[in-house]
Amino acid sequence: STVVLVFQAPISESSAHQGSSSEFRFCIKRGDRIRMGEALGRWKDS
Amino acid sequence: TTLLRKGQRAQPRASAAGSNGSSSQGNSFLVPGATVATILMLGALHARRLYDDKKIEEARTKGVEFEFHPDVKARFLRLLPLRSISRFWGSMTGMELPVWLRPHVYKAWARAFHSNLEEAQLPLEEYASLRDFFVRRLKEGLRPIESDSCCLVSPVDGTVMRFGELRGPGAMIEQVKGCSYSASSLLGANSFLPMIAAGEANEERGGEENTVTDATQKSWWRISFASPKVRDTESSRPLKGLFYCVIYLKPGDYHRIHSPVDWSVLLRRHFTGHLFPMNERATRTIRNLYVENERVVLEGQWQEGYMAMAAIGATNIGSIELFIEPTLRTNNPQKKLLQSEPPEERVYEPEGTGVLLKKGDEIAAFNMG
Repeated sequence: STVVLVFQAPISESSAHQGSSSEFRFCIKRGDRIRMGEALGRWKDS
Repeated sequence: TTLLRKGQRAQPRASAAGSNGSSSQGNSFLVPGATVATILMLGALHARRLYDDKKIEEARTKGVEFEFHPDVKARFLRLLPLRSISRFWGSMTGMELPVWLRPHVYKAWARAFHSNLEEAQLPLEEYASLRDFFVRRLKEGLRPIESDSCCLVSPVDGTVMRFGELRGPGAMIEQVKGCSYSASSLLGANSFLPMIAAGEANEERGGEENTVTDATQKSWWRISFASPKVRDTESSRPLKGLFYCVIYLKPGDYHRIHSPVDWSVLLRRHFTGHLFPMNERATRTIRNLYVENERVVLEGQWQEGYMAMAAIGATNIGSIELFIEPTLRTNNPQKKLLQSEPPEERVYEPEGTGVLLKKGDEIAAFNMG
């Protein structure tokens, strides 16, 4: 069995907006064993 | 054991008869012989599986990329009544076991599929069947939910197969190298996947930020229903910032699904389909595996926009139990010959708000058969 997540996440705002940015990044690698509740990805609050 | 006892009972009678003593002795060896052969065969299959897993793991650490390669076994699987097999497997594993036998069966299962019995919430004797044991809850506090408010957590225990950002026409997700499927075919042609038509793509690149901001500022629900999906999903492309992650659950893993973030589930979509195996080999040999198998898709919205979760069944784990909709039945007997029925949808009440879930809430479970 498999679970697939599809989601919108904060994106880095490039040169178009000069202000501070927030950006989503996965913190996993392919083949990693992951447990429920562990972080898949993070972003920084602008 | 019944056959063995019968054999033992038959033996003295045969000795009394005198004439066919040697043939009954042959029969009494036949049953233990067959049992030993079966155990040896299962052992050999398990050893081979472990060897294959090890090879795959080694290859992956070396950075080897597996390519799609259909084989005869995959074609043969299409001919098998896998749904019936799955349902039969479910009824077999749902049979109540004698209390004395339970720990032995579950320990054997745990040894074969690397489950951690220490994590089970209840003593092994309290799981009446293998099916109950399979969907066991874990002891309190064993899966702490990441407290960082700026993170998305894993909904399951499993192995990360793929992840990344959806880009380009069709929003394709790679199954393995050389075989991809579109996100909209996984989630449904009517999905609210935030896509823009190809013609608008260039325009969107110029004012991308505006489009994204607009989309999140307006009510997503209103946008989705006000503009029916007439777009061409093949040539349309996803809005920037659309990500995906594919997690595979091995038979020994904890099989309950939790919420990855705080979100509201607005809609459920149930696709009937095949129940092919979902292991690593199957992903390399069965084309469109993820969009052909039976699955339940939940769609909704979280603080950053769109969110969808697809729970995909397999032969051994064919049914998906949804705690937010206990009446949903999956892995039903196939009524029609055609597999490509449109999905059955349900919009959750109240419309526009749906079912609110907190990060870590239990949503669903994969059941045996």
